[in-house]
Amino acid sequence: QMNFTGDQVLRVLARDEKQLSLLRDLEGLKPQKVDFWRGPARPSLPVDMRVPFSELKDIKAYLESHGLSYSIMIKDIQVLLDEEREAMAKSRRLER
Amino acid sequence: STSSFSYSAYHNLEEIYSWTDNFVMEHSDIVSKIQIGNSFENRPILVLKFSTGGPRHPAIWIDTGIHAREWITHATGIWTANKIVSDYGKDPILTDILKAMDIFIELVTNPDGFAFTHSMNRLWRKNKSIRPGTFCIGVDLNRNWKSGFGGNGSNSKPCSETYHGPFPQSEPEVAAIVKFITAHGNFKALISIHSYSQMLMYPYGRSLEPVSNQRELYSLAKDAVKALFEVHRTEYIFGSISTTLYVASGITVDWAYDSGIKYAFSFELRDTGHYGFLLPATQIIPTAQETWMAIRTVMEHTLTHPY
Repeated sequence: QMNFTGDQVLRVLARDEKQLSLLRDLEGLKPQKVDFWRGPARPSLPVDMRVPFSELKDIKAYLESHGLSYSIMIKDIQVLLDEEREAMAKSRRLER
Repeated sequence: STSSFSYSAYHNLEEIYSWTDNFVMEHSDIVSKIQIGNSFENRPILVLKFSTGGPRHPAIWIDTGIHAREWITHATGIWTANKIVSDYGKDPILTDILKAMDIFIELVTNPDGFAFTHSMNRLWRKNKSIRPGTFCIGVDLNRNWKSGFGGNGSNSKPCSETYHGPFPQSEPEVAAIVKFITAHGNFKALISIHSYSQMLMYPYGRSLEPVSNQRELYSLAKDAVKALFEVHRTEYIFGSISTTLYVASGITVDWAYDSGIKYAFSFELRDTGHYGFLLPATQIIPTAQETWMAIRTVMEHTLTHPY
């Protein structure tokens, strides 16, 4: 399994269409680096994006430099994945 | 047997297919399994048929898991299938529905992608098709349908997560459904289940143009969301896909609507932004319980509003 240690999901709130456009630009600037879980759609909807650990610094700097406010939705994806895998293994043992 | 199966846990493809076989065997009076095709990597594409027999009834289609990483949708589909057999004969509305209509559920719409989420990449979305000239793998199966194919909200670049594929219905997972539904010819409702962000939506995705039945679909979505809310007080928003979420072309429900299936809906299940695609298994049953009430509302309306 791919390891997602340190990868985060950032929730970005765009104020207007211009800020949404800056988020859309990220897909072109960082192809295959930023994985939009909820893509830039409209200002009323949050944008959630998974950012690999190696890109976190750059992406956060990009957001901050353009005045895009964000919060960390998931701090470390691998922690959740480990919990998920453990829960599956436990359930599998009980089912058997 | 299915008695040891935990509906409050996530399962891999082998476990789901094994559950399917046991489930069909245990409820052979009402459930059967149909293989409608094979995936790109040659896995069987299976559909559960719930029918009380008789001539070919009007039918309702439900699919889950077209996006591989949306595990809550497969889990909800399995719980729903079990709910149908548990409640048939007890719930008068469901019983009436099944006396007049058949229900088809495709639990794993993207089997290759789903298997890949268990073996290699938990966050994989697309299918696993490969083609010469690109090193990127996979097509977004929810951009590969004929309706509005290649338009706004889909991508022509194979590396994109919303890559629409080389031509409409190029992907065997989509082509199999199109062939099956078209050959059947009597589907009256289609419900395509996704996650996440808590929405219930109807066509169009491809444009802001309201569909001709917009008022009825809006009203039905409102009723369905209300029924859903009453279970665990989970709030959904609703409306057309393009006005509620985003413009997306080549999607399942647009194809369904354009193919004459008026009651075409797309769900985005829990949550609104804590876990996203990594929704803990403890939330499977509450999610499925509330989703069921919305599905039931759509199915009941389909029964009582024949067209």
